[in-house]
Amino acid sequence: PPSSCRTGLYTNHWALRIAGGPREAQRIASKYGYVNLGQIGALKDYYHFYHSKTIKRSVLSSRGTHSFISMEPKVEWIEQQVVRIRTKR
Amino acid sequence: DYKPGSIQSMYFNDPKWQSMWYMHCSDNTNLCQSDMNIVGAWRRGYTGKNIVITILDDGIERNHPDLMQNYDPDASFDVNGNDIDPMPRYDASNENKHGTRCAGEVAATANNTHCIVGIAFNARIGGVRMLDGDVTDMVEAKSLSLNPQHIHIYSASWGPDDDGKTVDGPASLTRQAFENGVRTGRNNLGSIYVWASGNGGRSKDHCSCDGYTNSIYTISISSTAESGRKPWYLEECASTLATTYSSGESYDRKIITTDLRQRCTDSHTGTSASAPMAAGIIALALEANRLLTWRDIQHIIVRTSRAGHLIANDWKTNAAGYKVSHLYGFGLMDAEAMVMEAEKWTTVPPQHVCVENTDRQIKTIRPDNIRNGPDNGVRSIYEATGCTDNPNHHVVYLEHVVVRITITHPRRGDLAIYLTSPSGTRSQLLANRLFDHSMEGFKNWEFMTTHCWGEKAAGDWILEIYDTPSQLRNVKTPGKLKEWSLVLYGTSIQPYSPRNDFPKAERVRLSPIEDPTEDYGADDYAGPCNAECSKVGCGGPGPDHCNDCLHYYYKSKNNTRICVPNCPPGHYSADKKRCKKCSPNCETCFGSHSDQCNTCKPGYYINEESRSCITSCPDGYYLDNNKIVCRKCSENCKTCTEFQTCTECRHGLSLQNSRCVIRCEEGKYYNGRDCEPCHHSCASCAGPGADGCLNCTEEYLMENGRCVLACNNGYYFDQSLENGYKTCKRCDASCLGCSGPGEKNCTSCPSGYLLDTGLCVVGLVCKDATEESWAEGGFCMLVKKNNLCQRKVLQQLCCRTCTLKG
Repeated sequence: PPSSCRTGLYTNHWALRIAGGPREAQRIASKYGYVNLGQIGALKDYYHFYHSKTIKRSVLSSRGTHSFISMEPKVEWIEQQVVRIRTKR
Repeated sequence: DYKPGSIQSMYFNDPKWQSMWYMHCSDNTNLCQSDMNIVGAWRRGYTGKNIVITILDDGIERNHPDLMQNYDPDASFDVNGNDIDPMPRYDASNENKHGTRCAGEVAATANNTHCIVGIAFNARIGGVRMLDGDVTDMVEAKSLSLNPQHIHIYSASWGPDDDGKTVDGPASLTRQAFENGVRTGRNNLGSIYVWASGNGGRSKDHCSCDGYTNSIYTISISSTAESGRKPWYLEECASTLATTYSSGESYDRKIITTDLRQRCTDSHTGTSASAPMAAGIIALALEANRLLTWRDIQHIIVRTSRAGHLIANDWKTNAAGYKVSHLYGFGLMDAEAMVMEAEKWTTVPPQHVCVENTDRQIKTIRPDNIRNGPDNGVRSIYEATGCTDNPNHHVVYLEHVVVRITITHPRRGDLAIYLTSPSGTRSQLLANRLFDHSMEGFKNWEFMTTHCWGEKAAGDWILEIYDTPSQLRNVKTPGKLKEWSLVLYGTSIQPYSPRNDFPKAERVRLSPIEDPTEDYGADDYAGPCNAECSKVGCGGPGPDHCNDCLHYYYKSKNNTRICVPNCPPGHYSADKKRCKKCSPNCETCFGSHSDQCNTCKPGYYINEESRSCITSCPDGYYLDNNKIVCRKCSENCKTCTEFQTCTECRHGLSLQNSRCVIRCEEGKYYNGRDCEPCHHSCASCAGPGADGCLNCTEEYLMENGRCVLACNNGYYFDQSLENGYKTCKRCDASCLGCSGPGEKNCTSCPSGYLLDTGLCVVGLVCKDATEESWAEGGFCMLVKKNNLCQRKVLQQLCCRTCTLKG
């Protein structure tokens, strides 16, 4: 179970902060094979990307050509999503 | 369309209304304690109209008969399914009932003959389905930043695992969402985040290890049972702001609310039930004043929540006069008091943040053990200025205080951390957690306390860290405090304007009409006011004629209120401006009780434990060298003159060299763990080996701390038995060997001395005793013949010939 792993399980979803607006985000998503699921809530310039050709569950963060996306100058921040244990009170 | 008073009947046709013990008192027994005064707020016309709340959880049954009327699709979303319908996923176990239950507490419709009445039964309610799937940083951030210009209050009843070993909190995107929400939400008034404190009481969890309740942006709510007792599941920590009712023991009544499949339940429990209740109460206050910012709400909660009948052994009054506990924060929320404050509230001044970076000196955290007692902890004192040198960061009046700390440690659960404010308010930032075996320590973890709310920021802050090993550990790898910084949140000016400040009963006389004896009619005095009056004006020139004080005020003997720049000696600043009397023996204090002294009047000493002023130190305490404080002796001492200098020991210990050690039976000594046999030559001892003897057995003699079979050279056998034991005493300094005390019992002398009838006299080496040439008819014979032996030098030189007879 994720709690037994120090950092949890990596998914094939990413959160990114991309300057330049939605069009720029869409361009970058397509360039590296991600699906752009749009802005994250009301967080301006933050986008939700999904990559169908990467491992859905892994204890290791995802590596491959798609990770070169972080080299894009307009990509200011990127975080591969990790499943976190949350308990109802 | 609401007409005040239309709820006079206080009757609702909702079937469960009568059983909702936490909302009203229907039975007239004296046990009736509806301390949350929700009906009182309704009576004032506040029912949550036009306020929007959303429940971040596992979905909301939007077609539930008790929810559908108030359901708000613009306050809802399905993050797990990435669609706009937040209906929960149904399964045999009804696992996804949590969100629907929370929603009902907040805004179940009143008078619709269904189930219950929500606290804000005219509010709009939505739900975000976000727990029923992968919960990632992005899922949380998306939920917390849903439609922030439309939603006023977000209520969450979930968090990191309550297993007593998890230390976890919001990741970077979620932290971004919180900051974004309080900055831009609700047209820059700030989104309001209400969070349920932990339910890990049984696994000794501590809510300071939960980054959500520890955040200054969330209002962390705990629970109390109907009896006012601590529920078994409750966690303690210093970041809890307030509490509302919930379940308690099995025999305590539970919370009644809407349930999945359009049903009703009367068994909702835990802090899950408390957070939505708080959200509902906050909705009433927001209706009373929609311009309240996220910080105004927290100030109002601090000022109106009350300890009442809540049972906790750690209630204390902070220097601003607020009672606070690690269990319940500032106490039970009071809906009516909140709407009354909200009605006339003036927004508090802008928040300032002051980061005080302490020295980066690494300190070793030594584990506590029997011998040294709990005083082994690390104690780091930092004198904070409150960033006086930077007007945009200057903090004088505190709100939240955060300690950002990095500790390496072999077993995190063994740590306990305390923070004491300059006013003496001590918060426990972390308690020992039995099940946390992690070796990760704390990396820049933020512990938060609300307990210093309203106190002054500048002064000495004391951080204490104690390490109490719960299991045998390798003591060669102690923990280390790598660094810590203090983050002070608050305002640089008095946060409360006159309107917020004096509750009606406390206002300075407003006009002569109220007090005909007044010699200055407020409306006919146009002269200048005293410098200590605020801009509200005055009824005369003196400091006792102000309508409102600029700084502080106290009551003189004839009950006149006098405005002063600072509280006079023997007083303390109770709540913001009021100076209340200290206890009689206190010189300065932080409360009016005798155990709330900071310094004492002349002739009294302060007991560092009880904080009370006494005329002499009781047993177990000693007066420190500057004759001010009675400090605790080391725990083994019964009485002492210094911390470790015992004069009397506790039962079962014996005094050895002013230390109290475990008393062992004759012939054994205490090695710190148990009693070990002494060396065979010892009759009693203080430690191992022949050096540890205190007394010797029959055939041995005590010589210079060791037991010997016979006295060595330089010692003689002392006939007078010391307490029954034989001893060898050291010879007189002039002797090398001796047969008894003093200088006349020498049997041999040191080199350079000569033995003369038991005396050692100074002398050169006697030449003629060994050199033949001198002895026979030599030089000494001449000396003797010519009667020159009485010359001292010749006598010494020819000691032998001169002493020979004839």
